[in-house]
Amino acid sequence: NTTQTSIASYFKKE
Amino acid sequence: MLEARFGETLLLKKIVDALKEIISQSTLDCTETGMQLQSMDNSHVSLVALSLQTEGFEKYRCDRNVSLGLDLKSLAKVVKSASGDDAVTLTAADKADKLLLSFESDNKSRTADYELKLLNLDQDHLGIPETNYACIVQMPSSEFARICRDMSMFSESVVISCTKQGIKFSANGDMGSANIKLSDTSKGDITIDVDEPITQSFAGRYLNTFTRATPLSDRVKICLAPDVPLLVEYPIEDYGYIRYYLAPKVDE
Repeated sequence: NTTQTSIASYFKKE
Repeated sequence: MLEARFGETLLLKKIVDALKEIISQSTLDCTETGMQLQSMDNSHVSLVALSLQTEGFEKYRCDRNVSLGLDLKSLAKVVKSASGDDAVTLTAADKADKLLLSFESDNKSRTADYELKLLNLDQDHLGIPETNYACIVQMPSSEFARICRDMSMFSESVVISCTKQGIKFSANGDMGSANIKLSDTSKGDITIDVDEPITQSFAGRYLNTFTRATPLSDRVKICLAPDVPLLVEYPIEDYGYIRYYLAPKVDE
């Protein structure tokens, strides 16, 4: 089973 | 003030088509070096980044930075009303609440002006770190579109495995499984550069949406690295690129 990660967890807010 | 002229409305149509299925509203940031747009989809699973440099435009002038809050469905309606080979000029004042789009037919016998209301969008801007990708694959964009379409019939998830031998797309679902392998070709239509092999799982629905950009370019570049989002990049003529980033699925 896989779970979808969030793009915001890889790219930080500027 | 901003003034930017595309030689053909068709290109703007293709750009809007490549954006509108994944994001509904976004800010187009215009500076003297060109136009940039960055947005996550509503679910914050993917991010799209558009860059249009001044070199591609027939005419480009931007004295002061302007941010244009766009509703992409509305923009799509306006662009659809023009003929593909019309030239189109985008004009906005420094603190604009509307964007003017002026379409001009080939022999200038027909002009059409539209004013589009702009939105006040409060958007997060994400920093995308420089990444050394472990695998970089280039292939015809039509081939990638075909693979994404075929894979999504089988499963929600698509597993992409890349080794020196080639790139493999796999899907496994209730009706069965599908595997498509591509290897480096001497013709050069598929190139595969691998520093280290990688296997990652992605949502096929998003990959499919990215292929809305297929009309923009004959070629697509797919970049993978461990524990970072997938990058799918379509070059846009002399203008720049549209890039899609997709967060991987991970084992629970």
